[in-house]
Amino acid sequence: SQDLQHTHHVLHVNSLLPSAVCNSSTQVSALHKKKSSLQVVHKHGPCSQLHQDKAKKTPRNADTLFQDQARVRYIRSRLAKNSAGSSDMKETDAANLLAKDGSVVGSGDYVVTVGLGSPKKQLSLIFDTGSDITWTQCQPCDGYCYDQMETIFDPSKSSTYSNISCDSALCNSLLSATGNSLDCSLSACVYGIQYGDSSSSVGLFSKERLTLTSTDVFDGFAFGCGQNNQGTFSGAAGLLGLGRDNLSLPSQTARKYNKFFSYCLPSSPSLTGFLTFGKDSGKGSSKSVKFTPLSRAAGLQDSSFYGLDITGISVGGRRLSISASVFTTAGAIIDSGTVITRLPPTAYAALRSAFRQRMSQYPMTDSLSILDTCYDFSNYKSVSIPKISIFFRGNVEVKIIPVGTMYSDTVSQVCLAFAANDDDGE
Amino acid sequence: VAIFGNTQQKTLQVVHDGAGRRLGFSAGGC
Repeated sequence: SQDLQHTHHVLHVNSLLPSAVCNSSTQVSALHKKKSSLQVVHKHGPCSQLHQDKAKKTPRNADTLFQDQARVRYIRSRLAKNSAGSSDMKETDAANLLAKDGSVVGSGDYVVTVGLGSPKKQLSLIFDTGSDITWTQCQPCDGYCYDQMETIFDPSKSSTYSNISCDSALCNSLLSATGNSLDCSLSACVYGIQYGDSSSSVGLFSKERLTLTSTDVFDGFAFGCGQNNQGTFSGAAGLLGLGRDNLSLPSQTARKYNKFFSYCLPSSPSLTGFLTFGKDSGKGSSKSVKFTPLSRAAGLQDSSFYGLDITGISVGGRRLSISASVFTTAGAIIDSGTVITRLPPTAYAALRSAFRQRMSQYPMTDSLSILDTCYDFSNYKSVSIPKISIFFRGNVEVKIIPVGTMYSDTVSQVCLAFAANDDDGE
Repeated sequence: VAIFGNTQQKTLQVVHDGAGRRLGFSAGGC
């Protein structure tokens, strides 16, 4: 049994299921208490204000995974555009998608609450390391505004709001941040961003006071004041862009935080995590952090995504035999908005094979959308699941916890939470 | 491109050091 504990997670089956009650009080950590920290909650979890709207149903897992595919297509299209200077793929993919509800950024995402304007208006924004522009719905909704939980931001009621002119450098930066050229309305800068599933936000690119915490206030923060917003974005007020482009929040606040931020996503929607800006000045908490360099791979180095170099995968303590070229051909990114990790098919096949072999004592069941390795644990109180680690350049091992290994909301269908891309070249 | 998604990031402290062009991971972040 000692050997088993080295190579497997042994756990109660119910611990894999989400709880219906918010339990954030037990999640108080030193980092979370920091002055520059925001609370991170799952959008559909019981700790989220957005969850209080009973009229909006929590999406089924299958819906979430369908939406997650849309997110992946959006990422692919942006990378393809970046490397080839073509938007053909984006248009093709957008046409193939049925969703028009902001699902690309709204599937399994997390939200944080920030203050905008003077006086400060609290807004719940989707936390997104895979995009750059921060935007919120704005009055007047000349085009369309979807329903959101908080009242919609009204710039006419703020003393610190100002437009950005068309001929400014900020306005000219929109092309790289959004993939779309700027537009002009009475010499005011107009932004437009599309997320690939026909959800979009269009409005005035403006400046406003952004209040992250009581001590961290930024005047002149450039953001999208969206007056025509297509989608639902699950009732969130907009999106917080944490990508690498010059218009992202980390870049705009670089003078104070030096583009340094960290976050932790909770193990369950019933718990809270944190998003902290700036280096942790306290002792201890950051010592165990292992760093891997951002990828220098072509197509990733100059993109606004955070590129990583995966070097290997282990299952049950054994490194899988996967050629290094499988990972280097297309590279990898880390994204807070994609739910399920996508691997090159060759790597996924090796992972799946090793995982199934070590899980052969459990009955398999139907696939769940993109997840093809699912088990029926109905007749078990506890199970043992092989430990999975992902290795990144610099010998950084990331051990995946049980709820990161399996995806489920019922014990009768608990699935390996990894999926394959279409081909190794993606 | 492979994507390291948010299910697998749960409870990790993920550190973005943009100026240092590096990413950090620490187990048991929350």
